[in-house]
Amino acid sequence: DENLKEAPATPPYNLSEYFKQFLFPQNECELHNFRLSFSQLKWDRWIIAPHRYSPQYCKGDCPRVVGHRYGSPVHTMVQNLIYERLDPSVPKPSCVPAEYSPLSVLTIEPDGSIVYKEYEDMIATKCTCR
Amino acid sequence: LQHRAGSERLPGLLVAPGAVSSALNPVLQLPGGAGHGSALLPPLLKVLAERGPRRWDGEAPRLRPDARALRYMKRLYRMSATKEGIPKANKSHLYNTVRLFTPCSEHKHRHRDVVRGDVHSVDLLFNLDRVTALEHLLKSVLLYSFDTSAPVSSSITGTCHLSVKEHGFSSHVCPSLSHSLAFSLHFQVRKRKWVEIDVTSFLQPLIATKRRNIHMAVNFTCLLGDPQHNTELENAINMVLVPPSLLLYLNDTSEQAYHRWNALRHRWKNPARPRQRNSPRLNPAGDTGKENSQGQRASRQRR
Repeated sequence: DENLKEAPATPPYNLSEYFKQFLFPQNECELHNFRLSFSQLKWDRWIIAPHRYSPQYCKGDCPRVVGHRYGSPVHTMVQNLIYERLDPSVPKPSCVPAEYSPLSVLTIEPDGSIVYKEYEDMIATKCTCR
Repeated sequence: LQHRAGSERLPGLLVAPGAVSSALNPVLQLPGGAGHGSALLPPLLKVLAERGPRRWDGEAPRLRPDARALRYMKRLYRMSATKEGIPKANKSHLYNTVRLFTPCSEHKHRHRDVVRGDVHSVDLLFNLDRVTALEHLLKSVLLYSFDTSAPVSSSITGTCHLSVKEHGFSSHVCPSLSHSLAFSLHFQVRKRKWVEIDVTSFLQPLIATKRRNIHMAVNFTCLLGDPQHNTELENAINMVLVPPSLLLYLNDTSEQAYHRWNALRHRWKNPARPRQRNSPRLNPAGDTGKENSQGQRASRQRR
């Protein structure tokens, strides 16, 4: 108690926050938002819709023991072990998209015809470590 | 390339002709040792890159689409996709591509038929070069747009008759194709009317034999409302009978096209799936998609 009396007036220490640093990396592999508009790329001359598009992206560190939490296959943990124990030139697992959703696009063709098309794998929706 | 996942299954589009990859604007070349520029581009870039080398910087040669056609396709887009551009889940159609062509040339002639009223004949030439080999026809439609913004006093109902015949093609080996049907038409005052007339049975054999220039003669007659007071109604219709566009509902089986039935089957096979990192975090520049911190803390506490 004596030490605490002189201690600066900081809130009582939150143990769960303290332990968190050991369990989950700060910059954890996660989905990040990114929004672009086709006019930025000057493609709005032939892309009629949508005007804006959010492809999203995955970024962050892959913790040493990935497993179920990231939907990673066993191979990812093996690759991590190889990187740490056997050969550092083998890259660490990366934070990459695991699932996508499609995008519908309306465009003008060079001959003036118009096409509506649904494209696969255009928006990242989930991340994983691989 | 052979050890890379999926590279051997990539359609010809992704290993685009030399002219495309070499002429790609440097903006599109991926940084660092990207190696094969066009093979690593996302699908939409590849599709657009495939269309012509000068697409990015210079003004690519392009005809302006017909305004009515554009209005119709924007309406179709709003019905098929969400605001963010994602195909609506409640839609169960099999097509993933819809192409609209306006006639490249047309010759109209109109003659009076005592019994059937005015007969509108038009010869139409459609160029379907843009249809790719992997786009399979599901349905084709002649799209008529009746604009009743002309002074029409009340709503009108009538029966119309349309006949379509291959124009100028006759060979004893395979007789020229023809197709005719009758349908009823109901107009409201001051409402644009789109009428879709199914001509799939007429067009299917032509597309199946890879015919890309479709030349058809279309006869169109309409008997509307009360025959005694037909003149006013007929003028309203005659004035606005614009040559039709051709609408093709297609199923694109290429890799980059979205296959709705695959997505459904995937969901059935994996109802319960391991939890993955999927909560979007707001990056400093982004304005939407804020990270829901409670969600984050709750999930961490559960773990």
